[in-house]
Amino acid sequence: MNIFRLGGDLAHLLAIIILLLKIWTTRSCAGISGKSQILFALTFTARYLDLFTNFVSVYNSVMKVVYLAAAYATLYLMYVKFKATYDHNHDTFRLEFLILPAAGLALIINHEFSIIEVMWTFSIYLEAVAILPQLFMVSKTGEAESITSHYLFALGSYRALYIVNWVYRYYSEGFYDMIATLAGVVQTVLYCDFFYLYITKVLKGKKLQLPA
Amino acid sequence: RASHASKDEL
Repeated sequence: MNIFRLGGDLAHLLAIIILLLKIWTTRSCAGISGKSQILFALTFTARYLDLFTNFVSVYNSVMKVVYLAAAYATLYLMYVKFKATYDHNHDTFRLEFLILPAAGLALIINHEFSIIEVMWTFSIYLEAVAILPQLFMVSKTGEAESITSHYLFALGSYRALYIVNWVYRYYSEGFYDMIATLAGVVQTVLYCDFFYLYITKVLKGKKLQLPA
Repeated sequence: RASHASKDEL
């Protein structure tokens, strides 16, 4: 555990909390892609299948449970409790276009051809592209509420910090995981355009509005 | 060393 990895985990946790608080306090999930949230729930479910078989640390297990619980709580709020506020007309990304390629790639490129390993790899590939429905939704409506952009910034920072962590681990312990690193780079690159808009607009007090 | 080690990450 290094400071970048901890920072990444905390940014991820912050993103999840921002999203839950936004939905809970405004009693609305307007502007949030339920499709992306489905993909995140699927990601954590596939990745943390080892929760009961592979104990790493109390920190590790607690965070896994928190991420899983938050992912499903978000789905509950969006699809059950505040269903009426869900903006499904703008959330039209086809999930199979991301799930099927991620599953196919996980079957071909993995560390070991076993169920738990292929599921872990699938989760890594799926997470890399899970934000696309959300970014697609923002580009479709042309804008995002500030709170939604804070959520996206925290979520994007998480994998960016993980990349720094992987560079650090490579030099300090000779550790590297090509699958996680390449997928993590793809994941972070997807946020670059958003990062640019966030820094040039939202941090200056303006609403995140895409250029017409 | 390269594979599996990342399982300590989240």
